[in-house]
Amino acid sequence: DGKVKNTSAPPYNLSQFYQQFLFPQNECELQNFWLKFSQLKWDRWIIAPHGYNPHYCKGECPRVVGHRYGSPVHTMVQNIIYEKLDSSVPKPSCVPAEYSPLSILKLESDRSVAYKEYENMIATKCTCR
Amino acid sequence: NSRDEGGSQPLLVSDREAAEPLSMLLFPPDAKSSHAVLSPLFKVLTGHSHQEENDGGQRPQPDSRALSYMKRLYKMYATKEGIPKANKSHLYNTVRLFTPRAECKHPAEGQVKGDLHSVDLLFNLDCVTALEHLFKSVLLYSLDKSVSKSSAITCTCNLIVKEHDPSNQVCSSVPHTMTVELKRRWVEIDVTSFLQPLIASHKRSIHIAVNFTCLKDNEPLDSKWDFFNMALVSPSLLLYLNDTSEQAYHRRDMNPIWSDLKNSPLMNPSEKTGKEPIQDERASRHRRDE
Repeated sequence: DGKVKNTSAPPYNLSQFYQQFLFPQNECELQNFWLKFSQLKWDRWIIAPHGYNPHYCKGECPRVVGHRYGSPVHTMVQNIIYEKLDSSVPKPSCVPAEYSPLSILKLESDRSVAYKEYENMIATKCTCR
Repeated sequence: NSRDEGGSQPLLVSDREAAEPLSMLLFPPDAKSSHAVLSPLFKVLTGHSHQEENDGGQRPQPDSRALSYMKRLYKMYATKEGIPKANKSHLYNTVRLFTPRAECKHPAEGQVKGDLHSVDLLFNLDCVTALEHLFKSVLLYSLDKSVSKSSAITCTCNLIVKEHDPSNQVCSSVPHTMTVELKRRWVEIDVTSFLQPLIASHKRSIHIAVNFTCLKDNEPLDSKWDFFNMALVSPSLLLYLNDTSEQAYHRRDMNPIWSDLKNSPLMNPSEKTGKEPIQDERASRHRRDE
């Protein structure tokens, strides 16, 4: 595809030569972030848990996204447009695709205590979109 | 409560006073010496943990026993990471625990064998939203003291739901009789059938009168069961609810559409319709599309 430079000299390091064909570094994947509610002063009304890991998605989106990330075909098309035609069209972003719920125990303003289960509080899978 | 006769005095506190330590309300600083001669009732009330004053948005702390119960419930329902446990069989995603705002204790007039007392309880349900539907409601009693050997007490509970209109009061037609096993720290009385109409109509507060008659070995309780008598004074109200709002977690089994799909022939074509394999494949594709 023209990206590989034509040189007369063989690669100095064979490992480096093969490396370029492997998955690139810093690809889109799930990252940890341990959040303590005290950091946001939410511990005044959230009794349990004291914190949790919501995760977040970060990384580069490769060209071929459908197989690994379950992205729609549109994502690949937009990627090609960004690369080949118009760089002002945003390239696909690494974002959460699936979530799981979180249970909390909270203190209400009238001193009652409530156990609640909330949807979509923890990212469990990333996609490129 | 003008309709209460017999000189009962409701214990009502304002929101500001509710933030002060309970002992300060009952005992002025110079009255400490009278603490020792007060009845067990006051001893139980002052045994509640002190409530912290409001401090820059800090919410008033709940009753310590109520908090203990809810923390135990949380450990049962959620993992250490805070994720709802998958093996949970119940269908509710919200549990609320209320302590009574006011209690009105009636003197035991015309005391019959084993008769204990009648308690009026007022619960404020402002926090219950219109999207939270009731599954179950329970009066929760906490026993401070457990009995080492197995002991059982039989209690008959009469419950009256009081309305502002005295002619509209709902009385329990069948007294609720239960056997209280004293090895357990918590005693629960299911009051769903009584409270369901009130909560369904989004009442902001409910007023109920609870009357207990307890016997052990068919005899009234003697003084050594005082701890049990006192525990019956101030129950908490537990509401098990299904929050139907978008933010709340809805298990698949809680969604009626999902359970319809599970039970439909589409999900089990070969068993229920005896279709040929090629038709099973079409049904399988149809299932995937759905």
